Amino acid sequence: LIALDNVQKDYALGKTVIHAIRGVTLEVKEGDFLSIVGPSGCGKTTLLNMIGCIDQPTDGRVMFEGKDLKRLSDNAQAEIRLTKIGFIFQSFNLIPVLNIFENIELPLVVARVPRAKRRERVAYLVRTVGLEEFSDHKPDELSGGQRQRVAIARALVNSPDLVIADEPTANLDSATGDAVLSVMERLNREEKVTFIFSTHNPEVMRFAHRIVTLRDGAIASIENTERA
Amino acid sequence: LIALDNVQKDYALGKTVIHAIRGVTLEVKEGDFLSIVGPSGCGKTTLLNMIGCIDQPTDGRVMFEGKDLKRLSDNAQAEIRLTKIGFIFQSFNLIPVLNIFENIELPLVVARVPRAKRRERVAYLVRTVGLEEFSDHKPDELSGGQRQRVAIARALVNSPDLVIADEPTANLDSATGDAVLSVMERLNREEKVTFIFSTHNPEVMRFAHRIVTLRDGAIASIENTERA
Ligand SMILES: Nc1ncnc2c1ncn2[C@@H]1O[C@H](COP(=O)(O)OP(=O)(O)OP(=O)(O)O)[C@@H](O)[C@H]1O
Ligand SMILES: Nc1ncnc2c1ncn2[C@@H]1O[C@H](COP(=O)(O)OP(=O)(O)OP(=O)(O)O)[C@@H](O)[C@H]1O
Ligand SMILES: [Mg+2]
Ligand SMILES: [Mg+2]
Repeated sequence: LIALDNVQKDYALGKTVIHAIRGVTLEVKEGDFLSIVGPSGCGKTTLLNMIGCIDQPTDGRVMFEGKDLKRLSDNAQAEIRLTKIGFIFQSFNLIPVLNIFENIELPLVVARVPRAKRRERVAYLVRTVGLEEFSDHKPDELSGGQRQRVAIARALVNSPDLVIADEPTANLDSATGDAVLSVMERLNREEKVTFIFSTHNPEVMRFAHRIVTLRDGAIASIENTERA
Repeated sequence: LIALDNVQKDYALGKTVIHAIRGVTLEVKEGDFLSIVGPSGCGKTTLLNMIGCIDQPTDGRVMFEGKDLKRLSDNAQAEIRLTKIGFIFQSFNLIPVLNIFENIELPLVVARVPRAKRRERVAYLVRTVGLEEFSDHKPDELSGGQRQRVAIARALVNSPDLVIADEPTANLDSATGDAVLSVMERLNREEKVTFIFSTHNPEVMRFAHRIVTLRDGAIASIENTERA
């Protein structure tokens, strides 16, 4: 599904160059459940952004379903981001003027799903993340963990083939985090949805089939952790 | 140092009233190291904001050094927030147009600390949180955990008597989180700085002398965990 071929990412800062990702080669098959771990600043967000077609590598290639993302048109890239990939951002990126329901519904509106179907799908996801009583709250009328759950619901609403989650349980207590992870584990097991996570939380890591450890922008190790 | 007397906080949302905090009575002595835990949405941020004089209770009183915060003038409240309390926000609240150094330096500028002393103090804190190579980055040129560390350094820069930290290690790997917590533990032990944390992380909880468990806006239990 995803293939990274010697991917590099540099940031220019004044006269310095920051080598945030220094050559990552990695394959992710359909149905994989991958956890990316490593110290703060090691490059997890940068890597996930390139896999999710939100950012472009400085060098190397990111292949999605065999196609080099960099060589696709803007429209083709947008199509992939809208219909194939669900992205849960480290800082949520919710729309302040829309309430929870509208925030989660937005990808379906863009995908032109009919209204009745949208309502049903959004209501289901709102229940799944435990936010029924908060449907009409706006993001600034929610707790940190509630915002994180809205971001999670929004990423799942379009039934994507690939879900990319940047520290999706950082603001959640362990019970709520476990509930969210069980939903994802079930989607992975029953519908072969592919998951790529970054996390600092050992609890989250044990849901993974493979653990990729990143250090200073390069892969330090890949561990197979799938129980047979 | 801090006394909460039957504190209540209501939010109005359209015609509904959300009782975010439903009567909390609590005493915090100087040198205490308190951890507030509870499920996402139970009221931790709301409670911390009232203790830190960032928000006012709907009912009940928050006493700081024997004074009712609600009855102080705006200037007196601002003085307390600037010189007595360091606040680490759940979503950091960094200033986008200032770099790391300037963000951490800002409370010292407002407190009119002379330039040479400011530079020395900020440089010390930047080293303490491990961000020396990043001094000239702006917040959007940092990782999530790096931003969290800037927020931590800024909260400590004025040598406050009370540090309020809203999930201060949520975006940090365990090694970085432990380093930050050891700094706070030393400040608490050697300089009697009072700490009030909210956290979901059991690792953080074991640094606490007392653990307050919140549920649906009220205290469910208070546990003494200080090792003799
Ligand atoms: N401005 C607001 N208007 C209405 N309700 C609000 C507002 N701000 C917070 N709330 C509600 O108050 C409750 C407590 O929120 P709070 O942010 O204190 O929770 P929390 O314990 O910090 O949660 P988390 O662990 O997810 O950060 C939540 O249910 C939230 O939806
Ligand atoms: N726009 C930018 N300009 C310069 N450097 C940047 C920029 N964005 C990120 N960086 C740097 O790239 C490195 C990797 O950042 P990244 O956000 O990928 O880390 P991370 O592993 O997600 O960290 P965390 O666990 O703290 O979220 C960091 O050292 C960061 O300072
Ligand atoms: Mg990150
Ligand atoms: Mg909170």
